[in-house]
This record gives sequence, C-alpha cells and structure tokens, in this order.
Amino acid sequence: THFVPMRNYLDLAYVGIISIGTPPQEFKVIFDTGSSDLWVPSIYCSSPACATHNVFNPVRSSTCRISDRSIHLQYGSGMMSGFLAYDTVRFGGLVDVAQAFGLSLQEPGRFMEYAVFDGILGLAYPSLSLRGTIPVFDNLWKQGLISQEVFAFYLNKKEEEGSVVMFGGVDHSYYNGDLNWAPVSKQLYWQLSMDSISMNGEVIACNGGCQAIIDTGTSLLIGPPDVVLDIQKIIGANQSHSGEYLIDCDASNTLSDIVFTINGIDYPVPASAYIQEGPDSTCFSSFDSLRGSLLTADSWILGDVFLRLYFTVFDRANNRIGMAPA
Amino acid sequence: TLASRIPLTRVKSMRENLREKDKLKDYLESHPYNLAYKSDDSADPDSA
Repeated sequence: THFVPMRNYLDLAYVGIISIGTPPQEFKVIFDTGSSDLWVPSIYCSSPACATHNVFNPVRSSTCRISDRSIHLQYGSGMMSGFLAYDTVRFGGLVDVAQAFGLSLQEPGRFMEYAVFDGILGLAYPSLSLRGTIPVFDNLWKQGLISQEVFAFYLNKKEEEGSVVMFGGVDHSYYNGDLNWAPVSKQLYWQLSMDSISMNGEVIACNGGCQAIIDTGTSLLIGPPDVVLDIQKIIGANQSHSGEYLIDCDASNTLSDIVFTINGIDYPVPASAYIQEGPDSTCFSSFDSLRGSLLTADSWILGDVFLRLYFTVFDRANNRIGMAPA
Repeated sequence: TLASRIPLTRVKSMRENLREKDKLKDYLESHPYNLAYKSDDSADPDSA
C-alpha cells in the first residue's frame, strides 16, 4: 500500500486533454508542476465524484496492464483510493507507451464533485512520484519523443484563448526579451531561491531570502500565514465570512506593484493581477496562506497569478527555470 | 525538432464553484491549503 498525500484542488483552473489506452479514452487533466504522478478516475469507482467525471475502463484497452499495487492519495480531509496501472498515454501528438498511472476506486469527500477536471498529470521531479514509477515527462525523454529536456507554460487570462503547455522545445513568440534563468534549489518541486518581496522599494516579505515553488497547479500567491496577513493589511484586504480576503475593486487602480525578486531579477505583479474580480462586483486578494504544510515557514508558492504574467520554461536538462514577460 | 504543444483551457475553479454554492467556508475550514507531498512507502515497487 502506497500513501501519497496530495494538495487540495481548490484553485486548479487550466485543463488540457489527454487520452489513455487503445482505443483512446479521453480525460481533462491539470498539467501540474506541483506533483509528479498521473491519475484519473476508473470505471470501478463508486463515489459520487466519479459519476460526474470521465472514468477509465481498463477492459476496453488492449494495451492496459493492471498491477496489484494499491495506492492511497490523501487530499485535505478526504482520500482517493485506487490502484496502479500501465497504458499508452497520448497528448499533443506524443505517444507515451507503458506509462504508470493511478486509477481511483473511491474518492470520498463531496468536494471533488465540484472539480471541472478528471485527473492530474504531474510534472514535478521523479523524487516526488510514487516509488518505482517513472513520471510522464521522464518517460517522454527516455523514449526519445522530445528533442530537448524542457517544457514551458504560457497561461492566458482569457478562458478559451491561447493558453498552452509545450514539451521538448520553447516557442519564443510567447515572451518578450530574454529568458532570465534561476537554478532549481531542490529537485523535488520546481523550487528556487527568492531574494525578496517588496512594494514601493520596501521589503514586505521574504526579507533575507526564502524559497519559492513555481506551481501551475496553484492559482494564487501562497505564503506563510503571518506574512500573508501583513500583506493583506498593507493592501487593505479584509477577511469575509467565507474566510477569503475581500478588497475594494478600485484598489487595483491605485495600489503599487508587488515585486518578487528572483536571482537578482525583479518580477513585478501589478495590483490588477493580485486583486481578482469575483461575481457581483466583489474583488478578492490573490494572496493566501500556507497552512498545515510540510513546507518550511519561509516558503512561497507562485501560482497562476504569477504565471499569467511570466512565460515559464522548466529545464530538466540544466535544472533551472527560465522566466520572461509573457 | 521533436516538440509538442498542448492547448489549455481556463475553466471555472472549484473555489468559484463552491463560492457560488455558498459552500466555500466549509471547504476552507476542512481543507487547509497544502502542496502534494509523498510519505514513506515501503511496499515492493516490483510487485507489479
């Protein structure tokens, strides 16, 4: 039995289509740089959450091999139980043979019913994956399906237009200027050392340096609770009954950029990005707290709010991350 | 070069879905924000 706790999936918002099996069965998945495993629901799953998602039927796939290895993926107060299987995974013209992936049998907890995606395709380092399995990206490289050991994300604010993940090369038309590279500080997540977080030239967080994880599977800018609370006060955000931080929508025209400095390069995030417009003309802070995590107290997660501004290249060959204005 | 491009679609997040159904508070209370992580697993990886 293999236990692999997972994050909550509250903010995952960019999905792509993959297929598994022969003939192919389609799934909407999150391409997630914050985890390393691939999993989708199975036809054997009896939970209500599985009834609202596409499910994989191994019997209908002539190339599927099922293992007797059970896996348990924990998320928040719920758990996904299932088993490991191997099959052909296809996306974007790539054909990844004998890819290990998880199939869920149970997805207790009603909250997964609200997820728009079927499963997750993890793109973090193999050290984060189920023991003995090779993550999708490593298999693409091992099987000679891509010519460069890189992948890159361009995330567009608009719903249907233009967002893309590219494997094996970088399309330079998606960014301005040169890519600024920063070394990966720990090969588990896509993690690097951040110098500081500042506003109006004054350091407001990460004083003396901290760690930042670049995570396509997170929507917001996540940091330590006490530090995030200070930032909420600085930008004038107040906690609502739901626990979110509300902010005057007009503040997006008046508040200054918050600058994330990484490897000596400034990456400004304007108020229009760190303030998100919700329904009924309410606006929310894009900062949230890291609670109950194994991460150290001085760690940040830079999610889609950051990635929509900066085209990002994940370079496994050189263990570095390249960023440039999208 | 051998390269591939996969289009992504921005969809409504669970946060937005739960917010609309007024269930966000329950979720935030029972699901603290967390990253994926791996605990120790001791079974034989070759059992497959």
